[in-house]
Amino acid sequence: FHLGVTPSVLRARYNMTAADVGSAQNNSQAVAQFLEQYYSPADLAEFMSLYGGSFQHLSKVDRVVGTQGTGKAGLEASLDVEYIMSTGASIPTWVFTNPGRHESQEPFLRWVVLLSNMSDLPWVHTISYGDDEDSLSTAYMQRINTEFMKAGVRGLSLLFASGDSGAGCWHMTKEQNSFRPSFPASSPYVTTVGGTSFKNPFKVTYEVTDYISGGGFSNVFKMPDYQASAVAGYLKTVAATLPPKSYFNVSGRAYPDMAALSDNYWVVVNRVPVPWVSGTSASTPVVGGMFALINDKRLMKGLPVLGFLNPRLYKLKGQALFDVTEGCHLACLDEQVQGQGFCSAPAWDPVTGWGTPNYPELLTALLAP
Amino acid sequence: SGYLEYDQNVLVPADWTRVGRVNPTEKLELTFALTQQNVDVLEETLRVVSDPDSPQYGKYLQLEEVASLVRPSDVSQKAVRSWLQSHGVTNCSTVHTQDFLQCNLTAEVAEVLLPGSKFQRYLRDGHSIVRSSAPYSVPDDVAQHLDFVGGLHRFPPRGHKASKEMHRSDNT
Repeated sequence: FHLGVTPSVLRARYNMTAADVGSAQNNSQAVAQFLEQYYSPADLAEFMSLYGGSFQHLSKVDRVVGTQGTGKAGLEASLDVEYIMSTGASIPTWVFTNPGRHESQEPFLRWVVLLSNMSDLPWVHTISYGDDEDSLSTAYMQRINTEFMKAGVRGLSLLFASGDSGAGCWHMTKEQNSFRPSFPASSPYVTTVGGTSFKNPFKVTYEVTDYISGGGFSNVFKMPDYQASAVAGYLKTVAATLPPKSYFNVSGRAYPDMAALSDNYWVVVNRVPVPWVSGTSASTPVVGGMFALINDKRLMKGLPVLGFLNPRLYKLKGQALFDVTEGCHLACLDEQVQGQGFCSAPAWDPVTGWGTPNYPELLTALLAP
Repeated sequence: SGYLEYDQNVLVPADWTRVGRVNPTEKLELTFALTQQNVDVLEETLRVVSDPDSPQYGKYLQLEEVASLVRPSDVSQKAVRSWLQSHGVTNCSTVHTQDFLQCNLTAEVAEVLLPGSKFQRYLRDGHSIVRSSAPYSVPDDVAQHLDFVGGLHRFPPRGHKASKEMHRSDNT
């Protein structure tokens, strides 16, 4: 029985033991924050003293890149830092903070440019932000996608939250709606993380779809080869129950790639433990911390870090992940789809990807050279 | 022609309020994304270093190697710099990969440099930003050397933290 998701609940669900903590010398992980989102060192220390008793951990951020504001801590930033340091326990953590030094700066673009200008960076980055694809220019998204390739060839793993509006809804015309993909979640060169809930919210049970979990098909990026067969399998399995074809681009990059719990978290913010925090903002740092931990073990064995994860993740075909097969996510509230987007199914699906991590099995699978 | 981001949405998100035009002398920082070389090679390199079945798996590049791969051509760099200099924009910094130029300039100069742009100030929860309310363009001979100019249109991205409390109370 539990009253919400804490580090020990996550570690129990994903089979992480007290020994699953970082120890490599040259490993680190990072979260990025944009516009007036600050974490508080005091909140982090309190969070770890309240919830970090069962595993070795760090209680301080290793490095802040950028300038933290002096205002109140933000829930988003607190959530990211507290949870990446709970699964990626004892791994030095960086916080990129981009408050927008000039009013004309784009904080996300500034982070992207920083990546191109720093030779030593953490291997894993989690980012819990995004925009609707249709609100951005194609030229911008294509170029940012190239920036993600630049990060990938350097061995960096970039994990983005899949969004919190399910398949989303775009009122294209008065008569016609379609689903609304989110970028950078829809980039083929990042790993996108969706969300799940416990079947029984007060017990460590199996997981079902979190109805807010973002997912779908890009209208900008074509489907990459690494996922073609997984997506084809899904489309075949659920052919009879798919939303109308006019709602999504069946040949686009499909996301998310995997998922983790995204519901009912406890976060300490401004010295107060806050319950019921939800969203793929929560699941993304949880997964990021685990990959940072796997990098840690690989580095200890003299192996290269995992880098861009998707080609290897899709080759696992769901091995080492808990498949999520129950539930559907949100979409347009109209006559045709009646508020329902895609539904989870055995193997990969556009709601929870391949499923949620079974840490020891994932470690074993990804420790091979 | 010259509209690098012809399909960019210039609608103001509902939670931001337009306050008015910025003073012509106000300083802006714009980011010029120069067209890169060898993007196809970069993509193929990413494929082989990320594919566990490839002999190149895990053989990652250093930042310097990435820079030599994608660095914009001399022609592109010269064209963009000359164009900026011809408008008196010289306070610029670049990055290792030389594919971004971040320049400081006044709103007045920016509006001449980027025809169509109109810089306005917007407010949300006491936070102020400057963006253009109209699409910008660049001269045709520069357009081929730039992917986009940052600092004109995109509002800060949203966080992905769900407000489930409302759903919960609805359900209750």
